[in-house]
Parts: sequence; C-alpha cells; structure tokens
Amino acid sequence: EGNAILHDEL
Amino acid sequence: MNLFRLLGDLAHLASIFILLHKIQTTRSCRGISFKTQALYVLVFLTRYVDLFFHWVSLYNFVMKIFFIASSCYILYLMKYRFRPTHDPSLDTFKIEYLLGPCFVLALIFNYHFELAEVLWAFSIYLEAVAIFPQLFMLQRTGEAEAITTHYLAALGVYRALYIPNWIYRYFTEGVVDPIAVVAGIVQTGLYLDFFYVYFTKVLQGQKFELPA
Repeated sequence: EGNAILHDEL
Repeated sequence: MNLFRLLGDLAHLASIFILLHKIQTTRSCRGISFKTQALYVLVFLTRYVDLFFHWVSLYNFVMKIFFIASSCYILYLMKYRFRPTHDPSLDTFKIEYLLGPCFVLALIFNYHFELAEVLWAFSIYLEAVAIFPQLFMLQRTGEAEAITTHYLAALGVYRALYIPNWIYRYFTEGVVDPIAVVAGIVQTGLYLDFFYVYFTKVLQGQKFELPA
C-alpha cells in the first residue's frame, strides 16, 4: 500500500 | 503530526477566521472571489469523502468537518447574506479552465483508479489552482483591503508550511506523496508574487497596490 501518507493529512 | 503541519493547519484555520472576520466586521464580501470560495467547497467535499470510511484521528475528523462547514458558511454569507456587496463583474475568471484539466489530471494521475482516489487527486489538483479567480480579481482591481491580504497571506503560509512537513516526513517516516508534493509546490508558487507585494508593502504599513 503506497498511499499510507495520503489520507492522514488535511 | 509534526510542528510544520500543525502550524500549517493553524494558518489554514486562521485564514478562515480572518475571512469570516472581514466579512462580518465590514459587512461586505467586497474583494473576495466567490468562485475561489466555491472551489474550496468543492475541494473539501471531494477530498473528505473518506470521512465515511476512513478514520484517522479526532483532530483530523474535527478539522475536516470544520473546513467543510466553514467553507459552506462563507459561501452562504456571500450568496445570500451579503449578496449585494459582491460584484460578479470583477469575478470573471472562467473556472471551467480549472475544473476540466484538474479532472483529466485526476483520471490520469491517481494512486488507485477508484472513485474515492480519483476524487482525492482531483481535490489536490483543484486546491492547487483554486486561488486563481481570487488572484485574477486582485489583478483586475489592482488593490486590496489589508484584511483581505492577511487572509491570502495566511492561506499561502498554510501551503508553504506543508513543504517542510513533507521533507520532515520523508526523513523521519520515509514516505513521499508525489501527488500532494508536486501540487503543493505549484500551489505555493502561485503565491510568490503576492507574497512579494505583501511583505514589501502591507507589512511595512503601506496599502496593497499592484504596479500598473
């Protein structure tokens, strides 16, 4: 899963 | 969470409160682009669909709700409450030129080809350019109230602070989000001209006026 960072930012 | 991102989010919050303060105290939305504000509503609605299926944290949840609610409220103030103070003849940027390309970009460059991810990518691209109608309006009028420039400065600082946040996350967590980073750098870049005038004029106590 390369998008762990994506959806914890606003 | 790191200090850069926290300060960035706080700058974003501050920008919204400054805008609300400007509208409420002057009882006018003069100088504010309705189109830009409408685009922000669209940005938040398309980015935060994950509210329904992806829990991050209470902080994240509360902020998302606040951004959606406050952007809708600003739109309401402009559209109904202070409608006569908005001059559509100055707010003439064609947002189709932003919506179309952002949508196409989102279809091509996304992390997964599924609805929520395409909408997320769309919101990132759209946020990067959503300020265009506002800057275009500023360019047309050539000047702005100080409070309007404080609003824009806070909004620019918000995205600028996300850049050190990404650098910090790269070194501490080893993660990079190329879509957010590229769009974020573009978005920050759009403010450079504005920042130049803001720092050399408004913060020196002069009126915000663009060179003819």
